[in-house]
Amino acid sequence: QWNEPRICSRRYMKVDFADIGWNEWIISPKSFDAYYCAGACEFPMPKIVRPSNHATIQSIVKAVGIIPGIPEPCCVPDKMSSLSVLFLDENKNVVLKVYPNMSVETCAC
Amino acid sequence: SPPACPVQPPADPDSSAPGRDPRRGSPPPPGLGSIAQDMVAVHMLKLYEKYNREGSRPGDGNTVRSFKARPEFLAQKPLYCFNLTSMQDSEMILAATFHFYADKRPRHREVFCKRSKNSSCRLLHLPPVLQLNLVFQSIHQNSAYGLVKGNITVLLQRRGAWHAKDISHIVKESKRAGELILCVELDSGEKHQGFPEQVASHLPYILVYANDLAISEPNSVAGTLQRYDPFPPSDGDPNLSPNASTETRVRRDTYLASSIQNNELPEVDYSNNKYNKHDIWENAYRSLKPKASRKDRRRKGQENTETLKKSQVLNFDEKTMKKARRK
Repeated sequence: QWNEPRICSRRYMKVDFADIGWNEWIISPKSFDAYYCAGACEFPMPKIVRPSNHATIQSIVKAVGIIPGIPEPCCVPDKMSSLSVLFLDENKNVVLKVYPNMSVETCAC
Repeated sequence: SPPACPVQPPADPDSSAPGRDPRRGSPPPPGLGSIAQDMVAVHMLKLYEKYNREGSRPGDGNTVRSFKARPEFLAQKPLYCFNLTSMQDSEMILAATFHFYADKRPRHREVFCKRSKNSSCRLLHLPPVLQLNLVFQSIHQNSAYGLVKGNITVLLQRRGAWHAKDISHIVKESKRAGELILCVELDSGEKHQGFPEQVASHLPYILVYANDLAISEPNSVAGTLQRYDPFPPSDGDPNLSPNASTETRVRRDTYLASSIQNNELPEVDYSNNKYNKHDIWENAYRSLKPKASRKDRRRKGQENTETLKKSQVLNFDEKTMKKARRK
């Protein structure tokens, strides 16, 4: 993903349950688009990265350099969506659960 | 008793109305394997598709559990038993439904009509409405008798079809009392001869619609979907590695009174035992790393040897070069 922007943004990540060894009991989905957030939250942060007020302050403090060791704000999920998962429980009964915050919709600093 | 139509629970978003065969819709998705033959699995797949299509509405709950019946004999009566122990304390039951298949006609009448060789026999002897008593009882361990939890009479106008009955109050009461082995007797008033000759796909089942309060907690997905313990129990195992001691490890760092100075959360007691094991994520992820195959390991071993050889050769070369320079 070299062509992805350096600035904080949502990146594509598809998770296959077989890759993490959960495919034996998860019936559906076999995989889902989880996405992830990555990129810099450098000063000055544009509105597109939706910086929180705290992130703005931290970014200024970092840029000024008055307090040593303060890092740049992190690029993190802002809005997330749920995922319905159909799986077999320990007694081999079919269970449906709707897990919140499984897929990233937007990222922010 | 209420006439024929069983009650559909309010939280049930399923389009399969009582008496309709859920298998009549689209075929189950591929890759489901043998479980697609079960009616309960087909029903759950339909619910899954509906939740995916429409999303779960507020009040629907975030969990649907299915329980397959296990035919059992109790006090010489054929019963269908359900093991509800997988329900979690954090799951608040919204509704529960009992799904059962009504045979086309009672067996003894079938035999009688075969003997009489009269083609109109079946029509003459088939009552328009079948009355069925559903006797729910909870079973205690090591007990031959159950405690009756509910008695529901249903009048079935359609035979050879699936029916559903709201049993929310029974399941809620069973969970509250911690009596999670629930059995049901389908009593049609006929003499008990054993279980009807029904295929496995016609076994009754229970669906429990619940709202899992713990699902919003951090790491909830691992609580239900991660089946292996990244920290296997090691109590009393003499073959332990020296680092695998179960005793609390002694902190060797300098004690800093202020949380501002030590970068730790002020309200968290890090000396508490519970943080020693299950909250160390690095270890959990370490266990997820795929093991290299024997071939890969052998190759890696060879690589290591080669690297070692190379470094030795390089050192030798450097020494040679130094000597050469001196000369």
